[in-house]
Amino acid sequence: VGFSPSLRWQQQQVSNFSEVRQSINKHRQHWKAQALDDNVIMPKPDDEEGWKKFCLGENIYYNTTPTQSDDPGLDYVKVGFPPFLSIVCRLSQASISAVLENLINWFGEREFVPQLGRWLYALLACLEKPLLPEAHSLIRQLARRCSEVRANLETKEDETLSALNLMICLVARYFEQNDLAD
Amino acid sequence: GMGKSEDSDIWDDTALIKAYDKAVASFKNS
Repeated sequence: VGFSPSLRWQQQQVSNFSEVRQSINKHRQHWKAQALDDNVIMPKPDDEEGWKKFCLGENIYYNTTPTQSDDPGLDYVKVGFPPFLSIVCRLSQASISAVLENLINWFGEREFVPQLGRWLYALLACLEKPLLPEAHSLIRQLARRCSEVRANLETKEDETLSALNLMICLVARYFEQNDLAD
Repeated sequence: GMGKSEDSDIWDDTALIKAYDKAVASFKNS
């Protein structure tokens, strides 16, 4: 009680998410055609470690503490590339699933970080329905892991709570894994 | 404003990040 979201909030998220997906479909060709900045070097689809570093950043990947002289806002290699539309719209469905799998595997053994939330949301937004069986079990694994992490939160004020609730909500209610719903 | 439609405004390169941040913030405010 107090940790899980209201039904009304969940319904609003599903509705917003559905609109976001429609907009992606509408704008996909545009973003796919945009040139990437020179500093954006996307890993190959099967480069699992490369994708983890790309999305989460080297600081998190290597578990290093940024020094004060680092400007965290600028070095995407260190802090991770955000899921820009020009990046995610380039990914095939197979790549979306593969990156999703890499990140969910990473999350299976580590704590939640903001970069992870942004990428999971972006990848889920690009994941086409109907889901392939592998994608099904993948996103179920994600929702279960989110529930597990949430169950161990000590306070409702924990800033990861809303992100965990959002993931559970989208998997359970948008992707219709109703048995996992709050 | 300035002739920029809401659609092009929202759908810049960071649209997904904004949508995520907005969703997360809405729970804190709910």
